[in-house]
Amino acid sequence: SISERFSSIFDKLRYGGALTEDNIREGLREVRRALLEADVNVDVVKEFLDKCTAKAVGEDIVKGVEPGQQVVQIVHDQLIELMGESDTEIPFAKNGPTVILMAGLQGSGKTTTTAKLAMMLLGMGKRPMMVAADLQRPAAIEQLKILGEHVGVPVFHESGMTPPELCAKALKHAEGDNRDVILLDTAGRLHVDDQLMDEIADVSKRTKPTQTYLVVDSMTGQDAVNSAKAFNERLEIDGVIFTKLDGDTRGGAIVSLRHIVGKPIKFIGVGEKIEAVQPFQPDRYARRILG
Amino acid sequence: IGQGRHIDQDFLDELEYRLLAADIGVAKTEAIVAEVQQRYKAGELAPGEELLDLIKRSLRNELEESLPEELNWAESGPTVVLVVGVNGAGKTTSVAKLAKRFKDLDKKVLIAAGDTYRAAAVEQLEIWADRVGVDLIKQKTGSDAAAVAFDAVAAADARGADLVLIDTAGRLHNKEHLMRELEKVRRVIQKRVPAAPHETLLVLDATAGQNAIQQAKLFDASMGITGLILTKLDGTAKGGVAITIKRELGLPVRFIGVGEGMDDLQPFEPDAFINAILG
Ligand SMILES: Nc1nc2c(ncn2[C@@H]2O[C@H](COP(=O)(O)OP(=O)(O)OP(=O)(O)O)[C@@H](O)[C@H]2O)c(=O)[nH]1
Ligand SMILES: Nc1nc2c(ncn2[C@@H]2O[C@H](COP(=O)(O)OP(=O)(O)OP(=O)(O)O)[C@@H](O)[C@H]2O)c(=O)[nH]1
Ligand SMILES: [Mg+2]
Ligand SMILES: [Mg+2]
Repeated sequence: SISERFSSIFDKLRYGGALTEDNIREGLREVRRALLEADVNVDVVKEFLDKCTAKAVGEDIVKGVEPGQQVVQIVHDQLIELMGESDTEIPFAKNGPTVILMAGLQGSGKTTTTAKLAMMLLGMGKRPMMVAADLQRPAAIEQLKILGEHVGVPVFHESGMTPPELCAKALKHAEGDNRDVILLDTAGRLHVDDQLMDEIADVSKRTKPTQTYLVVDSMTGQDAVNSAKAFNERLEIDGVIFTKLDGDTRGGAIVSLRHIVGKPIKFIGVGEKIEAVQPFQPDRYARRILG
Repeated sequence: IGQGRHIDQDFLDELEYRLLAADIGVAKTEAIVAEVQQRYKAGELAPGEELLDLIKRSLRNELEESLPEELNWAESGPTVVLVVGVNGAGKTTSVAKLAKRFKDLDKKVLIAAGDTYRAAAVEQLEIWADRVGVDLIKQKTGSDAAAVAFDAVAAADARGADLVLIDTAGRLHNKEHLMRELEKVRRVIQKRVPAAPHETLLVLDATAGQNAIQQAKLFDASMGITGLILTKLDGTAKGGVAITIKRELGLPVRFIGVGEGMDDLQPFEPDAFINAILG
């Protein structure tokens, strides 16, 4: 753990002296390694450590607490601050149905997460509907329809339209069926695929989503920032959902995206079953990454 | 990067940054940077050679080209290829791509819908089988994955197929019961064809970070992985974890996925891979 890696560097220091920039930097080198190994983005790590260094320099060593432990505390506190407050509410639309647009790279877990949110919304007394707007992946529509049957939520799909047209039509259909939350499942796409990024921007323009959620695989490495920035530029993300946290990844992309996109991490996927979704707890996660 | 012949701190910082950004990992990055410095000091930079070539050589030593025959073909009978990996990595699509590639090379190919768990997994591969023009062995969702695998190998044997590609359900490597299920699939296949599976290919998403190493370790420990398919390299992720996986586990990349179509599979070429990392 990060705490253990510190003690060897700092236990040579005596009480009563200040932490110097040199011994802080050396200790933070260990933190840097740990954060990079945990897949936190290299630029985010640099900014984060600069902030920790600034905080730590000149702090007097508190008697009775090992200097290394004090730096660990600073790192811990700064990480908690970076992770921000818990924000797991879905702000529903004041008038008319709430539209939730699901976006992300291929295979990140959008379709499964759409069904998970639908189930959650049912449990909250809502009348959700899902829209099968992935016209590209083989059997994507079928996949969402099967999930819809499991959850007991209708799935809207009509052929012969582009995804933006389909989503716009879905909104009309929802009105007629008295649905108050509409979840738009979209095709996975690369942020460097201009045509597909234009397409999802068009879906957004036509449906004016109440919430746009970026669905990200928690095992993502350094590239997380690249795709998140691009999606955020085109779509104005309201929140991020990290999937597959039932795995053993440290999930450093969570730190990166919280810092870079600046939007809350709303939910996490913790399994393949439709019940496997939880609200995101920032402090619990900070412990996972520092562990 | 590396234009010119002089090493300074700026150069070392830029090199470190590129390698880290490519998911090469901090330990491996430090090792490569140290190696480049050492070779430079030892005068290994040939006259007229750029620093960039020195870096490329360091990286190139870590990697292996894909096999000339592309697969470890069976001595006799059908070659059985099991395709495994975590959820969403690109297994099903890669099975379709492999089927297309070897069908185009005039092999008789059979594919098997070994994911009997996920919604519409069988339907997804059915559509691919139809598009590629190969036969599909399947049972309905909810049936036993090992039974499908057994049927597929038996059918391949009976029909004189050259190659049978078995898709499996996505599973996280830390889920012991799912890894046991996969081991069972292998044992059942072996009952029918003792030398099978001739290849067990681990499909890795190029966007995956250091956790990919853990994936490779555990799938290898369970199944014996013979090679990797690194997918989604048409994005901006560089898949640098492949270097550590090769170094620590000896597992080579055989193919890369560069898109969602049936032709978007290429044999692994280390030089192109390295050039993409170094920009
Ligand atoms: N273990 C685990 N698996 C998950 C989780 N979320 C999704 N999955 C699995 O990840 C795989 C991909 O999920 P999908 O919902 O198809 O992903 P997608 O983003 O819709 O994929 P595309 O539409 O192709 O871009 C499936 O096998 C899911 O069952 C999770 O939280 N935990
Ligand atoms: N851009 C790109 N997308 C890919 C590539 N390979 C697969 N995909 C996409 O990634 C998504 C997931 O692919 P699948 O083949 O369903 O992945 P899987 O491993 O079988 O998923 P599960 O069976 O759910 O575990 C699909 O949208 C594919 O089209 C690739 O090389 N490039
Ligand atoms: Mg989907
Ligand atoms: Mg699959």
